[in-house]
Amino acid sequence: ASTQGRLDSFFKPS
Amino acid sequence: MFEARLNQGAVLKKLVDAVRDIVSEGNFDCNENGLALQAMDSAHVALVAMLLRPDAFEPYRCDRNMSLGISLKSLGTILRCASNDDIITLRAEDTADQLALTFESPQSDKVSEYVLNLMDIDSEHLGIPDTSYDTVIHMSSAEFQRICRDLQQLSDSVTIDASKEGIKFTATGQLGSGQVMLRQNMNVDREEDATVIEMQQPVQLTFAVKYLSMFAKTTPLCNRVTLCLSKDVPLLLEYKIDEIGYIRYYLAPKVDS
Repeated sequence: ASTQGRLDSFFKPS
Repeated sequence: MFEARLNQGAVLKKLVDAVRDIVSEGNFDCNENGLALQAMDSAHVALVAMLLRPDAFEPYRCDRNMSLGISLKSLGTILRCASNDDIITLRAEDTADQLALTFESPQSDKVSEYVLNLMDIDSEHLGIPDTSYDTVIHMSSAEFQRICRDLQQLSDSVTIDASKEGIKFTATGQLGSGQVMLRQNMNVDREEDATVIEMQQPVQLTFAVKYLSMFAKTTPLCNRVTLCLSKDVPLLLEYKIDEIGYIRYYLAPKVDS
């Protein structure tokens, strides 16, 4: 099974 | 004062049509680099980053940096009042809470004026790290849309597998499974149909196909699309808008649980 990842773990506020 | 006159008004109509299902609202940043939007979907799974450079407009005037909070749904509603061959002018005063839109027919015999109420949108600007991707695929945007549409019938997930064999798109669901293999092919009648694969190393990632299908709504803007893939990082899907800008989509992969 797989779960949907989120972008928050890749892109941080600049 | 911000004022931008877009000869190809249809570009703005198609652009808003492409992104409005993914992001409902966002801050359009106007500065010397052009008109830009960066916005995430409400689930924080997908991000839209678009830019129309100043040379997309004639003239382009931006006296100071401005951020226009816009409901994409509302903007789309107003833009439907413009004809495809209209010239569209966007105008906002420095402290305005409204955006004025003028639609001008090519022969200037019909001029329509609309006003869009702006919103206060609290959004963070995200830093997107430069990435050297494992595999980059340049292909026909219509072909990409077709593959998404076909495989979406089978599953809500599509696995993209880049290997020396080519690029394999796979979907497995309750009714069965499907796979589409694309091989590099530059020997085509129309240049826009070529498939070009730049592979540094094999990579396999799984994505929610509903997002890929939503991104593919950008197809009317550009007959080419670029997919950039690396292990464990978001997919980058880029549509170039002639020489005047781009829409980039980022999509977080699914992860094994």
